[in-house]
Amino acid sequence: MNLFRLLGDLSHLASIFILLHKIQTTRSCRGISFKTQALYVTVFVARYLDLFYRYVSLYNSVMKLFFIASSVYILYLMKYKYRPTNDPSIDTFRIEYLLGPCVLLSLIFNYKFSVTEVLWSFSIFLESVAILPQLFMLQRTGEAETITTHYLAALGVYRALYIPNWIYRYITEDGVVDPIAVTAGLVQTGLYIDFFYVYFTKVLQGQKFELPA
Amino acid sequence: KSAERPKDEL
Repeated sequence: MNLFRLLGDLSHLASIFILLHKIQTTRSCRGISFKTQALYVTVFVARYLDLFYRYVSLYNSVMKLFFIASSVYILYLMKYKYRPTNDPSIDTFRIEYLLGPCVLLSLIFNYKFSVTEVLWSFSIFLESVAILPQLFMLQRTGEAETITTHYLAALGVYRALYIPNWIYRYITEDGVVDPIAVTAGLVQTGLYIDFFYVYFTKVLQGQKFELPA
Repeated sequence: KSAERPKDEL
């Protein structure tokens, strides 16, 4: 464990708490893509199946359980508790265009052709694009509540921090490198660049998140 | 070096 990864994980945790806070204080999931949240459940379940047969550390297990439980809970909030505030008519990204290629990529690129390793690869590829329905929705509506942008920023920072983590590990752990996670991680971080530009130039200057018409 | 991924990352 190094500082980059710890801060990255904490940023990931923070993003989930920000999202829960947004839903509970505004009593609304307006502006949140159900599809993106459903993809995250898929990602966590596919990746953390190893909870059943591999113990890494208490930290590792607790985080995995938290990510699965909180993502399922968010789906529950969107689908049941705050259902009337969820508007599927603006959440129109076609996720089959993400799922198909991710299945294909995971069958080609994996560390071992076994069920759990292919699922792990699949989860890595899917996570890298899971934010697209959310960003697409943002693009469509052209604006976002400030708290929603903080959620997205924390999520983007989490991924961005994994990059120095990999560089650090490569240097300190005798050339250890995980090309699948690194490639997907670079793509995932890249998807946030446009968002970050608006976030830093507008939201952090106290303005509303609004995209140019 | 065999292709192995670090198993400790989230």
